[in-house]
Amino acid sequence: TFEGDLKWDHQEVTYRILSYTPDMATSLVDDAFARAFKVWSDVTPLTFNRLFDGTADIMISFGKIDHGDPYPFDGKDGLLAHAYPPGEGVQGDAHFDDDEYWTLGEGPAVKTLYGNADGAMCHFPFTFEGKSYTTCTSDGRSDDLPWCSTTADYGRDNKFGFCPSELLYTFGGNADGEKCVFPFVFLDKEYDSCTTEGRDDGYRWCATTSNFDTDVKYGFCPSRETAVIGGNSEGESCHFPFVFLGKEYDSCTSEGRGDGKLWCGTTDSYDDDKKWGFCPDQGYSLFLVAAHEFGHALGLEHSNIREALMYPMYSFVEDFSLHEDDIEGIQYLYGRKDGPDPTPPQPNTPSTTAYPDPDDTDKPTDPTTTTTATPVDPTKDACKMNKFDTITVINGELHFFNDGLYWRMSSGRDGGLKGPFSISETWPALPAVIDSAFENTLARKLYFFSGTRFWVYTGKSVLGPRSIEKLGLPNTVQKVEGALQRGKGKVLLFSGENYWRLDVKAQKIDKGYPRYTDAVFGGVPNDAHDVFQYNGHMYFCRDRFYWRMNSRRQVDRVGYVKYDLLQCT
Amino acid sequence: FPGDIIKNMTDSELAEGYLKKFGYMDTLTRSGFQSMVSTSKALKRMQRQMGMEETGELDKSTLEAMKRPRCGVPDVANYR
Repeated sequence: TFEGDLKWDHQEVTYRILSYTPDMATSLVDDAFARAFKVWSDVTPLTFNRLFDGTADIMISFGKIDHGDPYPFDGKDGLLAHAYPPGEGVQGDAHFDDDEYWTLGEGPAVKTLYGNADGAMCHFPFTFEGKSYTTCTSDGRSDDLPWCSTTADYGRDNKFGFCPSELLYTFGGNADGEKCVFPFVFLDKEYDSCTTEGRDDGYRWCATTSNFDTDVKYGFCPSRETAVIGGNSEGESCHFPFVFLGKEYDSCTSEGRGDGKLWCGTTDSYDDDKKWGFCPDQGYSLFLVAAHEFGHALGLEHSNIREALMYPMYSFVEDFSLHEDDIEGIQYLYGRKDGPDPTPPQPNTPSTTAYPDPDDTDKPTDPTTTTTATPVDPTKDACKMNKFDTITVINGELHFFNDGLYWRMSSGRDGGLKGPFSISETWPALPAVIDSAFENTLARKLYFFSGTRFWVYTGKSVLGPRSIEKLGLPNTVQKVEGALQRGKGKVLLFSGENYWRLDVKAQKIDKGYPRYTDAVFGGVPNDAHDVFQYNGHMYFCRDRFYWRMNSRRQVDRVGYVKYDLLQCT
Repeated sequence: FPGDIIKNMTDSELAEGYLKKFGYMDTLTRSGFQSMVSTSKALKRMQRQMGMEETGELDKSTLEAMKRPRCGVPDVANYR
């Protein structure tokens, strides 16, 4: 999630489509966006309502390069889109780079064709009678047929093309731009698609009415390849076959290019007229990119799990489904679709079982694991120490461990620092040096870490020592130096400049870890030798000092362990 | 053959721009601390985010990853 877990404070989220791409029929764009929202409404209580005017939570638009915010796009490929986390104004909005070639991801087969009288592609924006158009228009036509211009200035070259409004008619139009209508009859034979019958140039054609003869109207139906909205430097559509270095091509090719891009020639022979165009490859799936961007618009940051939708890099997948990482993230913010919200993070209520409880009937202690009790030197003064092996909270009280002894800062009437006590008298199985410890209050268990081993105490019975690799920590970890309970049975384990998230119930490290401590907990030393949670704050200790961080992950205090935590004078 | 006008940006310029654009270089921490990160450290972070081997080097696979189409939202939470 974004900083501060930004999210919408209502479940009925609204959206509005402000502009379209010329790459796809508007009905397809509408559908792609609706399906992208459904990805998230399927797993949360959120609903998405489309507005056609006014201000919606999520305003969607297409733009190129500088498109009105401080984050310009970069032409074809590279950046595809971006979106802002929930909030007012531009927050929550999603922008798509229209220098990309937007499709359903399967490539051009379902491209809507815009064509002018000689098959050139439509170009936007174009001006007509002083007005600029970014999509087809029926202005200036009595028959209301949508048309476009092949160049920026309609007037000058008098070239214009008809823009079939329905996606299904992905075929070109006839000389006066009618859509092909099927079936039609030619020489007493019925056709339900374009044909090359009766033509010697191999072009495919269709008739605009069921009877070709009577109105002698017909149109060219570009083949699939020509339908690839390629475009040479002057926007002509690709024509096939074309010849390149003596070889004939009937579809786009990457021959002769070092970057593998697909291209086509606009005439039969590439060489003589030097016209060529790029044939867009599969294009980018508007649905997939929109589903990702709407994840941001709902409050999700990037994932580092390749298979997750919120992974920053684009890759086309046929049968898409959300990864558990995406679902966990969105449900953390908005809860599940049905049933109660996931249990909110439990407050760290101190349990009463952290100490071995004599009448506990748990599994017996493993006799091989006890160690001889460390003799306690009652004069050992905690205030004379510069550094502790570990500090942690047990039963709501701070505990300071060092070399076989521990002290505890008890609250209440007779508060103040108590100890030293012998570690091995209280927890016989433990070694003298404890690197870190945490209390799992829900399960009433105490975890102790020393080197690459760990012990779990439940009352007086203990499990361990076991290797920390059993939890999924890599064998490169020499010791666990800190632990932060994060609610919902998760605990962050710190070692060196990294941290991992442990699912305590599963006894397993979650995927997507380790992460750098300073990337998430900015402002604290990334080599803290101790990390613990206390009174709603996170403490990072190095030498005699601690850095205290609040729940918004801001360092709000730096001080001496001795004076502030041990309250030495 | 008329190729793309491949911007004659060097690989390290491309990498530098990428690491900056997606928040790996200068991290503005929540506590307001501004810390510049070395390129090698920033590369390691980016390699980790992309699930790659964390070499801290601008190797071929890292460079290719930087050229792949992606979302414009930074990977490190500096995005306001």
